[in-house]
Amino acid sequence: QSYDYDEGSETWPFFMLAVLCVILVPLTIMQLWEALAGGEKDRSSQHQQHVLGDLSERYTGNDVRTFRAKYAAKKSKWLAKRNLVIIAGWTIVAYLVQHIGSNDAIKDAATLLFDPYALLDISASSTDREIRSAYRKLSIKFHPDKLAKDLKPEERSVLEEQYVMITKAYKALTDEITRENYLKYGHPDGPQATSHGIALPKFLVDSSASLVMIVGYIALLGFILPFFVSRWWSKTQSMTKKGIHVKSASYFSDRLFNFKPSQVVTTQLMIRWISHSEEFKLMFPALAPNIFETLLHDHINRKHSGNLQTTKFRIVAKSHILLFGLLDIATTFRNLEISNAAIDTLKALVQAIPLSPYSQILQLPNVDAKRFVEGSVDDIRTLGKLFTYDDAKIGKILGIEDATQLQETLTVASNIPYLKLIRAEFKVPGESVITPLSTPHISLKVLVRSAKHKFFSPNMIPDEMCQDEQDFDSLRDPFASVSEQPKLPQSFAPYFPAKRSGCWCALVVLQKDGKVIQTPMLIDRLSFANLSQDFDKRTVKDLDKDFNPENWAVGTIKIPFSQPAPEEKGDYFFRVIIKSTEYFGPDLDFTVSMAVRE
Amino acid sequence: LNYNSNSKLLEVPGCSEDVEMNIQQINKLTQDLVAENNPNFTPQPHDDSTSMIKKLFESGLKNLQQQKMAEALKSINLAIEMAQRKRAPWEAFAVQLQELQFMLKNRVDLSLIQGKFMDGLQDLDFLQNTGLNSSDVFIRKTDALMKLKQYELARSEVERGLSLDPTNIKLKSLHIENSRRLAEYNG
Amino acid sequence: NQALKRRFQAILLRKEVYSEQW
Repeated sequence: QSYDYDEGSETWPFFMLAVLCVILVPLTIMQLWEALAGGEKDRSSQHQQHVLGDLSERYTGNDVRTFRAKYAAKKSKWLAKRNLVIIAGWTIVAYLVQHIGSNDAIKDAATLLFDPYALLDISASSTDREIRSAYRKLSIKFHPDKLAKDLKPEERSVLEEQYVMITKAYKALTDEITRENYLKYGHPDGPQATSHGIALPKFLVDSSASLVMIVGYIALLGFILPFFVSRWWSKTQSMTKKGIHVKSASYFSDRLFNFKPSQVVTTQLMIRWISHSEEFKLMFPALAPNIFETLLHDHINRKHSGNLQTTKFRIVAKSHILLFGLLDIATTFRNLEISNAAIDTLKALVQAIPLSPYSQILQLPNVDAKRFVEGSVDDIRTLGKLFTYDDAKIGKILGIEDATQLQETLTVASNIPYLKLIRAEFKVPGESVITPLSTPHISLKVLVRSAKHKFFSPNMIPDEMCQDEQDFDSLRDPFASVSEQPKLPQSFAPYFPAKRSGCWCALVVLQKDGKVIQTPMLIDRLSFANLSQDFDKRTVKDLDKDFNPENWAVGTIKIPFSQPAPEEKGDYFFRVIIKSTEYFGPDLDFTVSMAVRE
Repeated sequence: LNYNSNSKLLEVPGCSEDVEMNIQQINKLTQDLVAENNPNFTPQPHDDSTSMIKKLFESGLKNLQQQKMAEALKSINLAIEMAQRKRAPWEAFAVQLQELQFMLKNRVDLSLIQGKFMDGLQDLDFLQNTGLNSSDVFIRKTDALMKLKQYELARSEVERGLSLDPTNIKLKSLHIENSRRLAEYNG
Repeated sequence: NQALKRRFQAILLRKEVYSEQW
């Protein structure tokens, strides 16, 4: 019953040391890694550097810049806090080590430990011969008969003691039984008296401090633990796996569930829906949804919102995740119209441009919208069409006088990544046809091209450039080859409060009933190498001479198919929609047929 | 929920639009029931309203024969309005749906001939929404969208039409024509 | 039938919205 606590406080320092090291060592390594590699991690991460990112930084307005600066600051403070913990931790460790070193109780306890190699002062890996010779040397020195006569009795006893130990050590290493004992119990004489105790320092358990302990325990178990657990639990409970608040998700589901065909789907409707999200209410409890709606519309129309400017930036930055949540729910309800509208709304918020036939043009910087819409002689609605004119004419059409600004606008326009479909087919890894009930995926070969590039027909890209390597691991996991492609670079979105690199959303629609059949797949890895090509449609005249397929990087997109191929043979048609979340224009919308054969 | 006795209508002050819509439906139903003087009415369509609608529609077709398009459109619109108003909510849905779809199909052609592409397009949308997926709906819809310069939408329409009816010549030629327009549209 | 009527009425609204949007 009477536990003997750690009288000489010889065990709890080790326990504390162990606990601290377990926490501190990985933390310190991580911290060092962040501090050293952290910088270049941002720089040299897979994001390919791209001219649009730099231009986007150049065109970012001051209020967005200050907003970003404020937001970014938070991160570094957090870093400091972690440093603090590390420094404190290591000082405690230092103190403990010093305490252990100085504490003699620990020292003599240490001598209790029987270590034959130390006694014979030979290395642990020495052979029997060395052990024997070492033993012989030492025993001659320490043998009682050999000891000098004039020793004092207590010296003599120490030496005799020493001799006994040496003999024991020798036996522990050579004689079978004692070695057996030593290996099993760590001591040749068999199991030693081991003292079991609680590694708690004495001062903690004697009567006076025990009250503090009890109170400590009650506080820990009664308040602190429940507090953290409940906070963690409410946090996890309140967020869906897509990262939006449960209440927002249920609101969106309710809107979709009660959606009437007589309602018209527009971006205004999407904005109204996300304005009722729980996130906004939590961020700004004092504001009503219609205020959020107005702010979002202000953002899209690039109107200043006065003192609600920061509020506007925060909800616009948040709307990104909300629209993805809404998109996910809309695809779960198989509603294509709302899925499309959600992505269009995201584009409108990213580019701060309302959805209109001229959005592709108006998303360019320095465009004088009024002059463009009135002035445009024949209907120019796409960048491709814009690039059929020469630069000067384009300047006039867009209403840009200043040459450098025009140059920058043209750079942006020619670097907006358009997708061109080269090959599209259903594929089952390792099969040449789609067999019934197999697990196909949609394999696309696309070319990232600029709007100024001359158009050429897809079959000018030879088949061998569109083959996937048929080696084993690509058969085992066909999606591995996609992740070798570089990540998308920072997008040109100077009005968006946060830096972003965007993605394409791939929707798969069943042509029979026009409904979405699976949740969207996000494409965030594609090489933009082709954009650096000139290949201007105004200069390139005949394709055969100037066109060389080798110069073009073919991108791969693989869309997993959510359900197995149908049972019976036949042709099934699916519509694949690949919509960019960043820019107006670079969307793909085509039909792929699945020919199910034996 | 409170009931207004003299106007015999239900109302729920300050309710959501979904509840509001249900209340309207109930009110409409009760009004028609109260107005119905024939005690043993059946879900079969009221034959005198059918004949009225038919007469109006016929006159529309007559105008069509005489190449008087505007009048034709007007009298077909009247026929549709008549159907919308006269038919009681309990008259067989299948009959009302067919009747409305039939009249709209004619109205679509009249609108397209007269260049009212947006009108034609919305009627075609309605026909598709109510389950009419025949090829000629896709043909007309693609044509209307091309006339409205919505080439992307036209392409997805015609591709869907071809998915449902791969051998349709008209759809194929529309697809080629639209791809050409798209290439031009994209410069 | 009433839902059908509502969808039919929506044709006018859709015409406005789309002509304005396009």
